[in-house]
Amino acid sequence: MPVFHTKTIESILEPVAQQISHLVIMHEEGEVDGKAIPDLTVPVAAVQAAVSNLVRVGKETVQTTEDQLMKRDMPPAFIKVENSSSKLVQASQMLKADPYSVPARDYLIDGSRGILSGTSDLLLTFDEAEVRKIIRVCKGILEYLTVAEVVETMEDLITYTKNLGPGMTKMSKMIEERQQELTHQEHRQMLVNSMNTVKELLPVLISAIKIFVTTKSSRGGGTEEAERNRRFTFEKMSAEINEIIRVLQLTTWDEDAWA
Amino acid sequence: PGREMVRQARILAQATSDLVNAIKMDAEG
Repeated sequence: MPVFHTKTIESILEPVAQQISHLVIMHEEGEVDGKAIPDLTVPVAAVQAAVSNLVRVGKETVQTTEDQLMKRDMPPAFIKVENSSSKLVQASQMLKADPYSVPARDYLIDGSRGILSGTSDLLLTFDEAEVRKIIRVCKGILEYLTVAEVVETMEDLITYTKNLGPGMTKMSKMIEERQQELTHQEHRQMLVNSMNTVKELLPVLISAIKIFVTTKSSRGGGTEEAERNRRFTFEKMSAEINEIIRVLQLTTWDEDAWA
Repeated sequence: PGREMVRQARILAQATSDLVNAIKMDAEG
């Protein structure tokens, strides 16, 4: 079971998480006790500079986004990485005075863990905002699908098809890119299956609307049946898009909690 | 800015990894 739910986050955090985990084990087993830690000024300064750059770019991202949840959730992550960076700087200064300092070792572990945790919070917050972008497109399609109910002429149908096409293409592209990003195989498959169903149902819906329009204009029988058929296809498509929206919001942790 | 933020996060993770390595290498050595 993957710990990180996207490949990007996994590729960034997995290696450093393993390193820190190993360091913690060494610390707990007393392997670092009684040993002098050398001058860490250079690697700590590199972390400090990287934190400063990340927070600067992060703040720019928060300023430019219209996503209110990201504006709210991102700043605590900045504080977490900045505080952790300060701990590392303090540890480095303490070790300069005493390479055997025990509190300095604790600060190093706390600081490293804090950087990992803060970076994880930041990346997850950003990823959630990216998911919300995809969901907005999906909801736009859901909304436009309901317009099918007011299509009564062939002209309307042409306009409807023309308007629906680009949105569908955009949603399909976004879902394809997202499923490739996910580390959880089941979630990937669920997105692919639902998107394929939506794509298969699109011409069926257009055809159902066409039959409804033709039946209605000929003033013969079968209008009710055509309407039922149109509604059935519309409801099936809506259900699949709602399923896509649900799966997009799942993370590996949801699955773990459920298990 | 979003992509740049992800790039900077990657740089920070690498710098943290290097730091942890430096601490560990000494302990192992």
